[in-house]
Amino acid sequence: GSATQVVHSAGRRFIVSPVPESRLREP
Amino acid sequence: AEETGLRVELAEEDDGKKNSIAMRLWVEDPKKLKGKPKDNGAIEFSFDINKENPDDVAQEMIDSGFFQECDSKTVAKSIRDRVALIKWRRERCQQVNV
Repeated sequence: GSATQVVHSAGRRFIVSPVPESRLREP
Repeated sequence: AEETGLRVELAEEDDGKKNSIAMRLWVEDPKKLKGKPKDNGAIEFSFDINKENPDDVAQEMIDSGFFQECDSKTVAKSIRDRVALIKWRRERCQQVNV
């Protein structure tokens, strides 16, 4: 999947990517 | 950390030495949050477990629009719990090595 990047003004970088299916909780 | 509806995991192997470690946070149960989170997926970030404060990262996530202000304590708690676990594991490893 594609990842997007958000950089906060304090300098920290957040990389957002889809949660892998295997890591989602079972219903 | 499950009570918070958020999940925080390591995004890299912990070698027990690095202070700054990559972590990944995502919403497991949006119903447990007070505000609506941005439906974005897993948020990866690096965090210095010795110098940084989980509250600051939580605030930066809110500033960046991932969560609403009313959930700042929940986000901070989830990160704090994971950091405590990492520290506990490291201490335990050191004791075993000694």
